[in-house]
Amino acid sequence: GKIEAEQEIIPFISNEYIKVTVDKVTGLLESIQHVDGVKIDVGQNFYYYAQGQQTLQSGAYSFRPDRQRPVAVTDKVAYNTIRGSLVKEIRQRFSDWITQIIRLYRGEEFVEMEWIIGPIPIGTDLGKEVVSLFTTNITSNGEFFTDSNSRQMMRRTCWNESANNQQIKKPIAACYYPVTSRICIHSGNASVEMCVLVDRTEGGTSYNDGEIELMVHRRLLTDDGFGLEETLNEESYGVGLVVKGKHRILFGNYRQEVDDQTFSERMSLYSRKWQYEPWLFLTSGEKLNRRKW
Amino acid sequence: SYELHLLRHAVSLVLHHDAITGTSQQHVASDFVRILSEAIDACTKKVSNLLSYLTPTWGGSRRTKNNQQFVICHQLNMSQCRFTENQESMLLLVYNPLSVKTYHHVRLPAIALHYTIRDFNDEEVEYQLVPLPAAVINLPGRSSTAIQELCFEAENIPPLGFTAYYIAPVRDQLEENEFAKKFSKSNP
Repeated sequence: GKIEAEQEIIPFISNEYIKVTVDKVTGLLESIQHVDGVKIDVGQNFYYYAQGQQTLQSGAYSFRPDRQRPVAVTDKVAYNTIRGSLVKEIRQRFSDWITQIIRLYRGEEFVEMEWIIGPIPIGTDLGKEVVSLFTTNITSNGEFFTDSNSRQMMRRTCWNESANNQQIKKPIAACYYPVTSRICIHSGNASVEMCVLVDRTEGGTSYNDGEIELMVHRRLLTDDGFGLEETLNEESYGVGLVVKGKHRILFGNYRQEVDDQTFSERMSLYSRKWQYEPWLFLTSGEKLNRRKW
Repeated sequence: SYELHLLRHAVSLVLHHDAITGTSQQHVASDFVRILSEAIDACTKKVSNLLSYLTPTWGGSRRTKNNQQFVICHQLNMSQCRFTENQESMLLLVYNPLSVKTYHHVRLPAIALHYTIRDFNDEEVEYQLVPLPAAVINLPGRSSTAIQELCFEAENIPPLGFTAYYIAPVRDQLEENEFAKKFSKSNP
């Protein structure tokens, strides 16, 4: 693919179905438009919950950040684009420990976000729990949907003090649910739904209206005191762990059927197809009788 | 068979709630990884043996199974695969575990700047070479020299079946050295 020189970067990539635009100045995701006319404003950034000196701390069993909302890693990324006949990419560099590729494949209706995170720096705090946060203009009225068994979708709501007079001790943890294959939000009136498919099981929530948050990496110097008596501070080759993973964004009109399938059925098929990806086997081609093959 | 028994045992072990959630001590987690990877390795030989039954016509006569050894690259997520980086030519078999037809975006570490890829109809397949991001090239533990990925689409993979591609790199050492030099300059 051709790497565009810095000054001539065009802040969008597109294929037959999808046009993805990033903000020309900040380089952050700005909007995704489908050829059938549905468009959503969607921002995406990486944030982290820092561990402080609080008494109840995060660890292998629990998620207890020192504040309710995370801190953005940066508000501006360096980016460049790669264009080819099969794959188009926007490559973003958030910091020297977080990079991401926004990718479109030929003929696909999803936007793939491939992120590489780590080693997470420690030193200024007692550890970080990193999340990828999508903010959209979808009015989800505080509800979102996750699956916890890769089969049926469960309706979730997020508790916060203003919603009722109960004292919630861990407001953000109380809103986290397991996401095995996908997390979705939809707007009641505009019938737009957006789903983020995951390639491994992660924790997720929609804490504010129109948001989707997925936890992608944790590195902690603290122990939550529930019995493991070890910190979540794994190393590999002498440095903190580096994780590489993918999210796939799909969206559409969930009231409209495409090829006799509802949006929800199509999401289920996409998840299944990704979960049971084909296996690759390789063998030498030297001794092959090509004519017979 | 013994290999499948190994895998069955390993999979049932890592379904333990401490393995799934990561609430086991580090040495226990490392042991889970060891047990599972040894079982997968043992099964790879078994799978290779079965695949050679599926593909008797590639090498010898229809009645004999060919003795090609099939390998699985477990580090494609790091764009690293010693097998693809050292082969003159290779056969890629893409197996579909679903019960419906599917397709797949194949990505393999690329050492050459040009390739010929042919499907089982011996037709040329379109491909694209995508430069690897610096974050992948600098992954701790990565020892591959590949700085690009070979991307192409494996289409019409039958349910519970496979399709095959013949891939041959077209080497040109001078051009590759030139490209690597230019690449490292633009990706410090």
